[in-house]
Formats: sequence, structure tokens, C-alpha cells
Amino acid sequence: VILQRFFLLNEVSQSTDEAYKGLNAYLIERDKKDLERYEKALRDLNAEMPLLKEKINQADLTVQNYEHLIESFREACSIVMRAYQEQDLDVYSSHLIEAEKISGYIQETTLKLIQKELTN
Amino acid sequence: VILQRFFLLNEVSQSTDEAYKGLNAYLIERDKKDLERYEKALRDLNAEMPLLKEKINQADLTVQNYEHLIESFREACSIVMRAYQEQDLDVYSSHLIEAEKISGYIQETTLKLIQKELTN
Amino acid sequence: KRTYHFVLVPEEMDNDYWRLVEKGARAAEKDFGVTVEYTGPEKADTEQHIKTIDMAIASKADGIITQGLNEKAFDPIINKAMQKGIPVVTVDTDSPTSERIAYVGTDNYYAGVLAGKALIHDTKGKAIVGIITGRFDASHQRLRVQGFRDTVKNVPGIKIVAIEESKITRIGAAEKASKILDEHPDVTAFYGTSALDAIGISQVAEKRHLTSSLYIIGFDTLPETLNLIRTRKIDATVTQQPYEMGYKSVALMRDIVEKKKVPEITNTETRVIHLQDLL
Amino acid sequence: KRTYHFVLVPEEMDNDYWRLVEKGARAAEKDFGVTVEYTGPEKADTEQHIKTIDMAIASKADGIITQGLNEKAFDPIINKAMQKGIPVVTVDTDSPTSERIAYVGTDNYYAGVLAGKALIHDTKGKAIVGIITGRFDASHQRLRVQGFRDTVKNVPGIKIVAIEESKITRIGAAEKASKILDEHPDVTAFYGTSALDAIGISQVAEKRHLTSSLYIIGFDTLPETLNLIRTRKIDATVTQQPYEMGYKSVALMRDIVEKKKVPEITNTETRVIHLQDLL
Ligand SMILES: O[C@@H]1[C@@H](O)[C@H](O)OC[C@H]1O
Ligand SMILES: O[C@@H]1[C@@H](O)[C@H](O)OC[C@H]1O
Repeated sequence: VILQRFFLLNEVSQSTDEAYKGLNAYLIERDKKDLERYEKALRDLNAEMPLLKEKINQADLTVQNYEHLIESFREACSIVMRAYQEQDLDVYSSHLIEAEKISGYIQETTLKLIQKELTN
Repeated sequence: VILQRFFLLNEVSQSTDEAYKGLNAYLIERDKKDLERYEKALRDLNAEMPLLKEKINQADLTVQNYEHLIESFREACSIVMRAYQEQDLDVYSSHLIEAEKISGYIQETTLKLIQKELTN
Repeated sequence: KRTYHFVLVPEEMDNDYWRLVEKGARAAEKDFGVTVEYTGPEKADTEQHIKTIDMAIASKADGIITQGLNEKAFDPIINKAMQKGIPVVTVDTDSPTSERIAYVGTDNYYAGVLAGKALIHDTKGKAIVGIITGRFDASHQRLRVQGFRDTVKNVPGIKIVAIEESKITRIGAAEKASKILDEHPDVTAFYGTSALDAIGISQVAEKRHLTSSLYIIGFDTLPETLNLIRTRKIDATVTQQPYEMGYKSVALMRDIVEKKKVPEITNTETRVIHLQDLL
Repeated sequence: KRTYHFVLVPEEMDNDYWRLVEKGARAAEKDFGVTVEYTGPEKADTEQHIKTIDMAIASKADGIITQGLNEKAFDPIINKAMQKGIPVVTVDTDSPTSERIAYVGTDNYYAGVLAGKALIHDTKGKAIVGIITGRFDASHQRLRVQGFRDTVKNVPGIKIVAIEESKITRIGAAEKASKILDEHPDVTAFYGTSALDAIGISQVAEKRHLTSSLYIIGFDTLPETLNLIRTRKIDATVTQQPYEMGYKSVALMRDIVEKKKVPEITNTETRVIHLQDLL
């Protein structure tokens, strides 16, 4: 059971990383392929999140933070997409950096959650 | 089996962290209790290292780096202890920072190893 | 009704002073039924500190209580939290130019003045002073030095000959005190402006057999510091109320999220104590 | 006999230019039977870069091949590796004041001179120039700007009116090119000194319908850059040999660990190419 949780956590962190890389590549290359990568990764995140709530102990503050981090990541990505469509270079460049930072926080927190499980 | 590896990796990273904290506290407070904490953590590391070689795929460069990091950590700690006994403030202060940095690298590499196992 | 989640960001996680701030925050956590997450740099580090605040913002905390270190680095991240609707209260060190809602802590300039007055009184207006400060880039440290400087500058017999940075560690304070004594053997007094400085200075004084001749005034009342006053290895210390800062900052934050009006500045008590105050 | 473990530290992991350096290193890895670990900052960042070198030292690598970025930040960590008996070779950018054993890469000052000469020739000695450089704190970027400046300064019709930093990203180059054009609408030419700058500049030129009137010379021969020359959206580029740098630096490092003598400076080819060179 504990191993399943690790795989799930790892998948969430991989989906976030993939979503960011797909979005970033799409903005630069404007290749539909990368847009699909981004959208698929967001769909994967959508599917993983309810499992996360179920499998990981709800009361933990770290889990609540983790869910909020993923929410913040998605918000940053959608602001980037909207600004990109409106060709607003300033807004999208700063929110792209924000999305990237939050993706990094999610990776870090994923590993912290795994470490916590291993230590308790 | 994979779970055992995670517990082992986590233990190695905890032992390193404990060794650093014990050493650091001993230098400041000069309490024998902290010296024992440091020495016990080093003994734990000694016991865990051979298991690591056995359980984790030997060919992996990351594992070889990991073992070298632990070696470098131990070297830095023993230089600190020697300089402390000789009351050489400069040497021990710079090597204490080195031991602390390497302890951080070991934590980071531990999590990277776990993540690698989950992704393959 | 959801429990409020506040994030308390110390300068350094395992620092004895900040563990007292955490203790006060934990007491308020129980009294007000909120959740306080104590997280921050393992070792004092501005970049790590800012990253912790940024993670608290991305984690959608209900409020952030943080040491405000210096304008240039901290104002942008504090303002980012405020713009995202997350109230910020500074504790121990203020960031007055930011949009933070309130500050709970010592009036650091005034504390420096008190230290200056105590040194003038205790040395009868005659001293060659070395200063060990926690960090050059920390505004509360700069205020403690400035308050001290402004107070002693009118006294002709008192000269400040050196100022060095300890990075708020004992070893750092000891190394820099050694450096000052090597470069200025005529120093007769030391002023340490963060919690471990006087301890580090006293270790060096002892090693060089200067304990009885060197005047040392430090900051804070960690058990070790009080012991050094009792054993006459340091002469005085400027007190702060870290436990109360931790408690009051959480109480204030709770009022803020409940949309109540709060005072902008809440100064906690600070004064100078000598051996006779401990008897 | 153990396989040698070399660590190759790029400026940025996923940068197209550095992936070419890695490719060359991988080819040498096979040819010489060594192990090359390619690791470094996700995004160009001096602190992350230094930390990667420090981790390679603590991991007891047999040799470190790194971009040498600037003296102040890099010399200490390069010297630390050398003092621990780990040979260091710099690639793409040199740290000549450090104890590194050898450098493999472009003569960056000379590359800047070539860019200057090409611009003088192509604009017939009359231009108002904006410069987009990768990073102000990178010595190879500074050399490329200096070589350019020294070459055009004798030509009265050529004025450099602005220089901005792109942080080696397309978006950064586009943002700063926009800024220069907003502040200096009279600019007639751009010089970009890192691999993505000309691409970013050309995006802005296209948006403002300046493609035919603005002269753009950039660096490197990424596929996108060559396309922009073919479609006449940029005028010229200064070539480098990243694949060869990657290959030769690994070959050199192998000779060093085998205790063979190696040349201190190995310059890889650099020249300016225009549309006619691609036909
Ligand atoms: O900010 C703190 C300061 O107020 C105290 O004096 O010393 C320790 C510091 O961390
Ligand atoms: O250092 C590299 C430089 O040589 C190239 O021109 O642009 C990309 C940089 O990373």
C-alpha cells in the first residue's frame, strides 16, 4: 500500500513537470504536439488528484499544502495560456516563471512526502 | 523489495543528517551526549553501507557517486574532529561547513535515487 | 469552519532564539485553535527564506508571519503575498516599507540606544569598542548598531574601532572577535547584537585570559548567556521577548483573518540586565 | 581497471547549444571508454552551477569539464577541485585566472572582432546598434561584446546606443529587443551574443514589420537560426563548434588523467556566415 502511494506521488510530480515542459515548449516552438503534451499532462493530474486524497492521510498539513501547490500551478499555467493568446508578452513571461517555480516546489514537496512516509 | 531499498536509502540519509547534527552540537555544547550521537550515527552508516551495495544496482553511476559522497562526508567529519582536538578554529570551522554541505548533497541524492527507482 | 493555516518563517530553524518564538506561537496555536506551520532555512540564508515565503504563497496559506530581513530582498515577496490576499505580519525584524499589515517585536533602534547607554555607564565613558553583529544585510541588526552608534558618538572617551559579522553563529562570533583582537589589541569592550554573539566573544576572551579586563554586552537571554553573566564572563545583555513575539504575532494574525482591526506596531519589552538583576 | 568518471557541467541542461556539446562528449565517451555524467542547472544560475561542481568534487569524479563563467564566482570552486586532485578543463567559456589545466572553445574576443568586422562590411560602416547579450556576468559574453566594441569604435558612422541582457532565453531576448526599440527607435542594427538572441530579436522585428530594414547578426548555428538566415530574417551569425568542444574536452581530459601533456588552449573554429554560405 505504501508503495502505491509513492508511485502515485511520483506520478503527480512527473505530470506537473511534463505539463510545465509541454507548455514551455509550446510557447517557444508553437508546435501543436507540445500543446497536446501539456493538455494530456493536465488531464493526468486531474485523474491523479482524487486518488491522492483517498490514498494519503487527509489530516496532514503537507498534503493540504501539496494540493494547493498543484492548484496554484494550474492557475499559473492557465494565466500563461490566456496571456499567450492575447499576445501579452510581459504577463505570460512572468507567469511562466511562476509556473516553473511552483513545479519545482511540487517536486520538492513530493520527495518530502515520500521521505516523511519512510520515516514514520 | 523496492520498499526495502527506500527504507535503507532513507536510513542512510537520516544517519548522515544525525551524524552532522551530533558533531555540530558536540562542538558547540561540548556535551559527551552529542559525541555519542555522532559516533553512533557513524556506526549506523558503517552498517548500512554494505547493505546498500548489495541491494541497489551496482552499475548505477548515481550509486557510486552516493557512496563517494558518504566517504567525503566522513572525511570532512574526521578533519573537523582532529582540528577541534588541536583547537584549530579556522580548519574546523571551514570543514564543518563542508560536512554540512555534503550532508545536504546526500539528502538530495537520496531523494533523487528514490525518484529514479519510482520512475523506472 | 476550516482551521486557519498560518506559516511562521524564522531566520533559522534550529536557532535557540527562534525556537522560543516557535514556542510562543505553539501556545497561541492551542489557545486560538489555528494551525501554525514552522518552516524556514536550515541555516540563515536570504534566498532560502524568500523561497519559503513563496512556497507558503503557492500553498495558499491563510497568513504568513515572517522575520522581515531587509527591504531590497523582502519587500517584493511580502507585497506578492499581500497582493494575493495573504496577510503578512513581520516578527522580530520589521519591513516597514513593505505592505505588511503589522509588526510584532522589539524597537530595534531603541534597543541599540539602551545598549549604548549601558556601555557608557558601565565603562564610565571610556572604552575602545569592537562590534560583532549578526548580519550586515539585516535591518534589525543595522538598527541596533545605529542606535548604539548614535548614543556613544557624543562621548569623547568612547571609540568604535571595528565591526564584523558573525552570521548569527557562535563559531562566527568567536572567529570575528579573534580577528578584531588580532587587529586591535587595544580593544577594551565588545558589543554583540545577536543572540549568540556575546557567547562567542566570551569564549575567545576566556582563551586569551581577558575575561576580567574585557567588557562584553550582548543580546537576548538564552540560558547560556545568563550563565555567563552569573559567572561574570559577560557584563550585560539586552533582553527581548521572543516567546511573547511568537504568541502575539499568531494572536494578531488571527484577528486579521477575522477582519478585526489590529495595531500596526506592537513593541515587545526590551531592557538591559546585569548580574544584579539575576540575583 | 576502473572506468574514468568525468562530469560535464553545462550552463543550462536543456539548452539546444549545450545539448550539442553533450552530443560531442557522448561520442568521445564511446571512443575512449569513459563515463560522462552530464549534469548542471535546469535554468542558467551561477549558484546552482557552482553547487553542481561542488557535488562533483564530493562525488570524487576523476575529472570535471565545466563552462567557466566568471572569475569571481568560479575561480574558488575550480581551484578547490584542483587542490583535491580533480583536474578541471573549461569548455565554451574560459576561467583563465583559475588553476584549470586547459580550455577548449572559441576565442571569444576574436569572435566578437569577427562580428564587428561583418557588421561594418554589411552596413557599409553606417549603423545605430543595439546589443543583446546572454549575461552580464559571463566572461565569454563580455569578451564578445568587447571584441565587437573595439572593432567598431574606429568607425565614426557606427554608434552603439544600448546593451541589454537576455539571460540566454528567447523570451528574454525578445523582451529586451522590444525595450531597446521602444527607447531607441532609431536603431538600425542588432548584435546578439548568445545562441538564442538573434532568434528573439527577429521575432520582435517581424512583429514590428522591421525585418527588411533591421540588420541582425547573432551567434551560433542552431537550425532555427540557419532557417532565419535562409528566409532573410537575420543577416549573419558567428559560428562555433559546440559538438567539437564537447568531443575534444573529453579527449583532453582522458589524456590528463593518463598523465599525458595537453595544450593549455585549444581554440575551436569560429567564423561569420551569411546567406550565400548556405546556398
Ligand atoms: O533575529 C534574531 C535576533 O533578534 C536575535 O537577537 O538574535 C538571533 C536572531 O536570529
Ligand atoms: O555559453 C553559450 C554560448 O557560447 C552560446 O553562444 O550561447 C549559449 C550559451 O549558453
